[in-house]
Amino acid sequence: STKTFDFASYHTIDEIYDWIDMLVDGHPSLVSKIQIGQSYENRPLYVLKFSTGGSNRPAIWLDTGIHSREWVTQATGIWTANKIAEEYGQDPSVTAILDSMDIFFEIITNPDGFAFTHSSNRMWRKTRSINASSHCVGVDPNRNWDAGFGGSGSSSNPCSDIYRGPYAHSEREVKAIVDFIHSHGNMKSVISIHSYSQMLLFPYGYKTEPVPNHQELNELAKKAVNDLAVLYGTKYTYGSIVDTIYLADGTTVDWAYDNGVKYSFSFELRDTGRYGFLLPSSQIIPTATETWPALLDIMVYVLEHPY
Amino acid sequence: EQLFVGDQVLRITASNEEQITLLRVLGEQAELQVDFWRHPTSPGRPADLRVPFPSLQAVKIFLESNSISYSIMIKDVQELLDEEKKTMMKSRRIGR
Repeated sequence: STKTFDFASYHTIDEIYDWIDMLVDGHPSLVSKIQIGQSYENRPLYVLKFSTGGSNRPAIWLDTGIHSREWVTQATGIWTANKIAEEYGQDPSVTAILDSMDIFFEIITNPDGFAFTHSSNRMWRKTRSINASSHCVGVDPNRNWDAGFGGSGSSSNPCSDIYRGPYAHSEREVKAIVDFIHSHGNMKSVISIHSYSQMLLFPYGYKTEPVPNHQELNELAKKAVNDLAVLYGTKYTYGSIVDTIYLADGTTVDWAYDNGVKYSFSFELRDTGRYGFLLPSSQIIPTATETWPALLDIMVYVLEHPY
Repeated sequence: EQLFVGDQVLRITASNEEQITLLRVLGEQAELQVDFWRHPTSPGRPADLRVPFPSLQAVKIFLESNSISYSIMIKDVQELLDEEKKTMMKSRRIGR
């Protein structure tokens, strides 16, 4: 059962898919598994749906692992999905959220890249699509979205780790989410979880102009990073992508924002300054538990600020 | 499976915009095969660069000759990967 699953360890794609089925089996009236498409190498793109009923309720989208080598994000995704399922009916905030909204959670957002990090190259970040004009493989799935696509915050070189791809939404892993969020039509928040460098970011990345509700997002980010720091003192910076790190175009959260999702955030989880992507598995639980209150802050705020 | 024996990750701190530009140029030298784990953004902010063992000397000479300060964040990437794999195997055995 999900009880014996070792949340404090990294797992292969098959182990994680098996666990997803166990979570669904363990919470049949709350959790279901939907497939929103297939990856380039035809792996299923599974999304966990947390719902207590109703149809087409306002919803929150969470994703982890879009950059496959950022293993602590998929591991945090598993722990967080389990936490949501376990806390419904126990934690008042989680219960209030799920009594009115749905949560969609894609834990392995880049399955081909993730499988490749286990089999061949632990440092792999991109998708595994073949680029016609180059010997280099893969597209950066966080530069492939139709939001400022093709700007100077990404690369046109297929050998670059921030290669944007031949055109917006060229990657099946990205297009599947685009189509899902469009067809759902009632997504109120998108939270994309990356690592590392301890930041909480919001749009824009592809232009310096602040979003209309910049102040609101900034205040919410400030509260979230303060609550995140309570447990272990992990310090995050926060702000818009372009102000906080650099110009980055074609990102998930910019696309979500430009498509009407006002509460779009990107987490860059901890690295403690020593391991980068190779965060030891002993730090999975501390990372997930410190992130939980920040995620809850955002989800509760979305619940309390319908639009 | 690609191995990373002797590869290091350098934590580099540029002190001005000129050094940021130099780091970006360094990142584009295809023959060095370096990989920014954390891209250079602004002076004072750390950039993390994985350097394959064969390129280590050239990269360090480049940084030192341009007075770009750095420290070694990971001394041998493969050692960490081996440790990670060992821990996963151990967890799998306990799980069973």
